[in-house]
Amino acid sequence: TTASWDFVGLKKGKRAKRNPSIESDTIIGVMDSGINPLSDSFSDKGFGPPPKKWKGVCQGSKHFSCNNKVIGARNYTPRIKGVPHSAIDNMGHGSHTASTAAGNAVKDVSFYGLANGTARGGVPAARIAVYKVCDPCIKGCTTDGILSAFDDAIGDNVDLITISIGDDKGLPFHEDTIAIGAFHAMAKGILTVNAAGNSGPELSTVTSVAPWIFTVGASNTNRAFVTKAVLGDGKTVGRSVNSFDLKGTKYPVVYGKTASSNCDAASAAFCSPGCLDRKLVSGKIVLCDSVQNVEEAKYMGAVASIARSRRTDTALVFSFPVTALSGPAYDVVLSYINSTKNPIAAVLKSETIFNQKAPVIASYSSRGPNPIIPDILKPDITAPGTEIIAAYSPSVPPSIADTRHLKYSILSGTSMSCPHVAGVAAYIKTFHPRWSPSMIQSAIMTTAWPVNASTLMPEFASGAGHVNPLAAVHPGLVYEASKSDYIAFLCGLNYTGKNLRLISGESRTCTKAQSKSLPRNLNYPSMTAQVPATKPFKVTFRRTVTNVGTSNTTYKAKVVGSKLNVEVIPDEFSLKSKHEKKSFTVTVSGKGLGGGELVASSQLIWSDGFHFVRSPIVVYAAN
Amino acid sequence: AKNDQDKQVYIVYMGALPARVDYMPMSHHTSILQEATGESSIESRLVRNYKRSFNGFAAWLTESERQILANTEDVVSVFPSKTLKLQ
Repeated sequence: TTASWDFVGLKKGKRAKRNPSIESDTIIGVMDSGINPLSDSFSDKGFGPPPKKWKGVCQGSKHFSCNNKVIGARNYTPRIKGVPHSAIDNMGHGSHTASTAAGNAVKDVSFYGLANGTARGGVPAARIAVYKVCDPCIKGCTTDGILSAFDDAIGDNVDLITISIGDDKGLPFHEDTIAIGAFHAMAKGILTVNAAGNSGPELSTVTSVAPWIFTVGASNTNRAFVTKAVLGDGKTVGRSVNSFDLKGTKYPVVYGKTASSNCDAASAAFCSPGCLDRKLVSGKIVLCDSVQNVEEAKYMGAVASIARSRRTDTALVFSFPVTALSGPAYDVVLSYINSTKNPIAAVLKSETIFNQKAPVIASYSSRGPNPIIPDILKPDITAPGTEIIAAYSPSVPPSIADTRHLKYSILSGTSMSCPHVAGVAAYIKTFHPRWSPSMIQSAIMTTAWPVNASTLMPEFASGAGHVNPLAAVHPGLVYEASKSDYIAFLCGLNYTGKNLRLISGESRTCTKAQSKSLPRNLNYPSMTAQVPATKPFKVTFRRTVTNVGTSNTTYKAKVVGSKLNVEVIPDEFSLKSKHEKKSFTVTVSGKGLGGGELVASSQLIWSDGFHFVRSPIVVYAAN
Repeated sequence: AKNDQDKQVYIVYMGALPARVDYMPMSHHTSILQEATGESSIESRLVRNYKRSFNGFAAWLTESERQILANTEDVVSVFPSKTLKLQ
């Protein structure tokens, strides 16, 4: 966060307009692995007592003290004999996400001198309520605990929930505890922000699928970590967060494949556990065909490792000097050692560089299309999630087999992008305290930056685009959806009787009109339709916008970037007053997708000359 | 085949909280759990109650007890608790 908030435009101090008194009354519920209450990010210096609306408690354990910053703590992890049971973070993850959303501004934070700056949350003056649902002892987060956390967070009166947790795949709503809890939260005016998942770049891997949840994908920022490997005959650049300084000393290089006496060549090349021969690797730099097993080289006495990585868009932390290279760069190193009698190399300390291409969607970030509701685009939005430095737990090493202990560490994932959007949503709420969850979601989506189309299907990677907090304060128009709209949406999906009650919690029956409603007609800020492959198609989206900008204004529709035929009716309307609503339809037609192009997209932009209300329109072929 | 005596944690979801002022969720949970298990003491079975913002509970149940509860009036759904992961 020493770079990410600046990158998205939410500058520190007076460079971003703030509403301090309302921000101080804002409570962010963080469902995660707990928190390190001793971190400077969570000190309560300068904070008054908790907001009057707060109905929570501090039940973190006798060793966990709340303060006027961390105003509440509850723990839902099971009691395990011999393990202290408290809301203290034993993973570092919860401290990281909480401080990203709402941590104090803490100066001179760095990772051993790297990424130096002021670490801070999106809303540093806000309060934090901790709901510990994950712990290493249970290897994750139980859904019965997560549902309890929602039950309490809603009752405690939090303003917003951030939950960087998910399943391996998208689930139907009635089996999805986060969707169930978030539905009840939405009904009480609480927006739930959820990580999209880390199973990209494969399509249809997004795990957070419900439209009442704000689903966040991950991007990088303009700061990137590079770790140079200097070979005997030149140099190549790799990726990692390497704080170890070997002072440029060159060491002999050995390939894992040739450094084993008890494994086959393929296993040894991967530096698989038990394969490397200590006598052959000790004091050397070891080449490994995968970053997964580099620790094995360390165990066997290697001074450093150069490894091949499938994902060179993300720098990882290792417990000894490591640089991760792309396949072609790694092949250059292999070629060098094969052509040299006594190959040598140095692995340098990392440096940070300015990445001009940012933001780019992270390769790991889960993609749409939505595996459960094909006509709802997910993820919704993208935010920085790669190489984020934020609060950590000093009791937890920053990587496997690491002996270092840090107050701030670097993590990557949609877990990290999720609290960025939670922070932005809270920031928007400080200017518009009465806005519903859908209004906040809409404001953030329709003002997002378009993300460079570096991937084949950019909307399935980035949703509406990259979060732009300052613009989101003044969206002009919003797409609102209430609890009854979501119920109509569920009715249209044939959720009836008991199944409808399962999600909504209420005994309702669907009206005929509700049962006929199409999911794509939910008043969502993006428009998506799955159409039969190769056949001509014509789909209509019905939408209603609410004026949250100026009175007496006229909006005109513009469709850009389209290979589709898009008709907007009406394509112009006038709004006399605030909160006035206008409905329109968007009809998209085409001769059929196929021939290698299975998705087509364009953007609908409503503008009055001052506001630009942008919605992606995505049509894609079934299968 | 799963032994019917094998217990696992199930979420017993009961939807919205009734609006009645005299409704006591915990005693309601206890009574339906007692009925489903046939046990008067359910302390070792009950994992947690959902009682503030919506209604339900989590409990250690066998497959046959799950089926009994799933067919109980007031119970919307019974599904196994699972472990999710940090992202």
